[in-house]
Amino acid sequence: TVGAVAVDSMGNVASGTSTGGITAKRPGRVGDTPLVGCGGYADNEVGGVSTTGHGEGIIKVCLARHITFLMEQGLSAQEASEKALENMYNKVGSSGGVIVISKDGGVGQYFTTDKMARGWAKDGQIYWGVAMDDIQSCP
Amino acid sequence: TPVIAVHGGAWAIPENMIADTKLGIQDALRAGYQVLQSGGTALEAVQAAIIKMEDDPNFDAGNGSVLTYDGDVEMDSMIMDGSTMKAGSVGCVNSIANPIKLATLVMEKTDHVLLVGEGANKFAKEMGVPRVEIESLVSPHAKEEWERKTVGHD
Repeated sequence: TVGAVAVDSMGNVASGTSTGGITAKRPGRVGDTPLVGCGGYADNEVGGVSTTGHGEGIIKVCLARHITFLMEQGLSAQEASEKALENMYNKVGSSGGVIVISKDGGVGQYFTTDKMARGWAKDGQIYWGVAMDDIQSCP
Repeated sequence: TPVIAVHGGAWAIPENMIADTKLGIQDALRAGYQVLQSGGTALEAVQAAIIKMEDDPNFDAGNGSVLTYDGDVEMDSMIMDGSTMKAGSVGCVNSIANPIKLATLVMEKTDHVLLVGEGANKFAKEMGVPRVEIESLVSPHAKEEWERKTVGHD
């Protein structure tokens, strides 16, 4: 699964997610990716989210919408990411990962899987990594 | 200040795929960020970044999709515009290179949010989206994984 979230210079937010599914999945099975509020969400008044991981679990907790809800309650993009993924694991035993950008450009990224390939670009600098503490950067 | 974030999936990425995965993430970020820096919209940046990853066989999307139990390709994709709350998505599509483009067409050209299966493939045809051979979407890694999971294991 791949995903992207962006905020442009006009303050508009967008998100997208795309996947080829799971190896040897049952034909016809659809996970969270194409479901609004599960595989992704975007709202100019809050921010944007793209998710990845165990699709059935993500659907059950409406992960992307849950994160924006937590941000509406005052949590930062990072705090909301961590809280929502821990909640998903505790509620339905599913693991996953998210990237989040708040309307004011705050970046959140978190995962409860072994690894997550992710990165972000801001203020002319790009950051990327795969393991939790493996973040590199360059102009 | 424009900002973009991307992910390439959360899973137990094998050691031999990590270097290429990191390069793919950087390529996607650069593609999306360039759009933003040249005055493009968030929607255009998201599309540009995802197309880069859909075209990269190291990621499970577009070219690089894994196989179903029956050995077919079924791809899902979604895009959402936070300025209008419009969204478009597709499920179980095949024979197209970039499902994110089809999801965008659902958002822009229909009153619907989600089209799936045969209907989504028909819509792609109506919109003039070029068809590609399903085999061209399947990477050697995806084929190996499918064989390992369906043929036998210890």
